Amino acid sequence: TVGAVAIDCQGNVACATSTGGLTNKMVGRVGDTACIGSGGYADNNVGAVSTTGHGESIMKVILARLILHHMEQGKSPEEAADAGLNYMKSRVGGIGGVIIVNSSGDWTAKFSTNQMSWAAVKDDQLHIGIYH
Amino acid sequence: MKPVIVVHGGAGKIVEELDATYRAGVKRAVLKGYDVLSQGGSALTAVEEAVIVLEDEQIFNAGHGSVLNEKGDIEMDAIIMDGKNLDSGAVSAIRNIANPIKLARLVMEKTDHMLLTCEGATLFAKAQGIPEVPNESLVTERSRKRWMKNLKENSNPVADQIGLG
Repeated sequence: TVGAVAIDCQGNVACATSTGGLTNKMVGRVGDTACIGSGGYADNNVGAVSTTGHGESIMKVILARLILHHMEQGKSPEEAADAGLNYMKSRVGGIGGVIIVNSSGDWTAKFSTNQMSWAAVKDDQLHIGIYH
Repeated sequence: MKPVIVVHGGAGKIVEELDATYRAGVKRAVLKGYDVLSQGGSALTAVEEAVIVLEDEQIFNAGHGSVLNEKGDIEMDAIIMDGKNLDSGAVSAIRNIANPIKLARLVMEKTDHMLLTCEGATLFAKAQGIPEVPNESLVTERSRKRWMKNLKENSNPVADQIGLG
């Protein structure tokens, strides 16, 4: 799965997520990516999220919208990502990763898997990572 | 407002020898998206352009390089969302196109719906002039090998991926 989140000069946020799904999946199986609130969500009032991970688990907790809910309650993107990923792990046993940008331009890339490739640019500074 | 963009290339198991390839891929994507933002482009176009780069990189599981289903075929899903007005478009189980994210944006902008699937999504892609490509052209040797390996007796690939993301 791949994804992106952004905020532009006007303060508008957006998200995009795309995937080939699970390898050897059943014909017709659709995971979280295409489901609004699971594979991604964007709201100028809060921020934008794109997810990756075990689709059925992400769909059970509606991960992207759950994380934005935590941000609406005052959590930072990093705190909200941890809260959402921890809930998914403890409640349904699923792991994955998320990228987030909020309406102030704060961002994070967090994952409960061992690895997730990610990159970010803010203030013309490039950041790249794979491991914790 | 200073523009910001973040991209990901998927969570899971990354083999060490491909570390640099993954890094190069996400770097190309994020710089493409940031270029859009730096020129005053919208966040919506920035995320679309970044994801197109990732779909075109064979190392990632999307577009070219998508994994194969149980029949050895490719079925892809994509979503895009605009935080300005909560508009969103998505496609699922789409075949024979290189960049599902482009079609997701067209669903958002050209229909009254939020998700088109399977044959209907394919018909919509044709109507919108999205070039049709053979699904085989999206299949990489790596994906095919992985699929073949998962066909072996005692293999439980779907369950095994729960812990990988």
